[in-house]
Amino acid sequence: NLFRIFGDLSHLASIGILLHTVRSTQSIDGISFKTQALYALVFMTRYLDLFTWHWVSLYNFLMKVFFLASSVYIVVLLQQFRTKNPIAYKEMVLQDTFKIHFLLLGSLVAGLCFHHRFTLLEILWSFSVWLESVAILPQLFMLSKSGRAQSLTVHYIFALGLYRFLYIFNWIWRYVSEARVDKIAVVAGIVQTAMYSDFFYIYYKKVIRGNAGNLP
Amino acid sequence: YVHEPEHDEL
Repeated sequence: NLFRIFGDLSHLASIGILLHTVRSTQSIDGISFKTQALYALVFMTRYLDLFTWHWVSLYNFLMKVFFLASSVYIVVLLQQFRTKNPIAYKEMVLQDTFKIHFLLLGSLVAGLCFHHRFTLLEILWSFSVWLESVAILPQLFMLSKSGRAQSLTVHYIFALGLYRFLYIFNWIWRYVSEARVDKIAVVAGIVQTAMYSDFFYIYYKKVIRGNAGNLP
Repeated sequence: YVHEPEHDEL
């Protein structure tokens, strides 16, 4: 359905925007390494079915490979700043202070409590869904502290938020048309969309309105 | 009847 296609495209666009911004400006100002590392972990634990005989579609396969590869690539790209621009890297590390072990532990507990079947793949799948729902928190925390985000364009956040928002409509659509409902994905998805709303609100308040006052 | 699905989403 269209909600899902545009949701996925919006997710693709967000990654493209982030990569383009970092590569073209050679700046990582305002980007949370922890959030990007968590996203890489999310895809690594969710798409393990790539290595089983479970086949959904070519679309599904290609998207999974892309999300896995791009999320790992972003982490590598950010790590390169460690030697390429140590001052910028150090500044990021100093600001990126959210304690992610709470998120990892919480997601693991949620994965163990709520899953479709008690198998390693299913528990890791559930873990990845819960982790994705909170992975933006280090970024949110960093932004609310500094109020600066040159590399994080409004487009990146908008595209990510739109992706989650469209997925909710996708689930409503599938519930109505296929009587299909994935309770874990829906509950975690609503949590995640709420996180993004907050992120967008802070971004608007701190970055857009904050910078507007400094314009020449 | 509502069914719990396979993971066919991303």
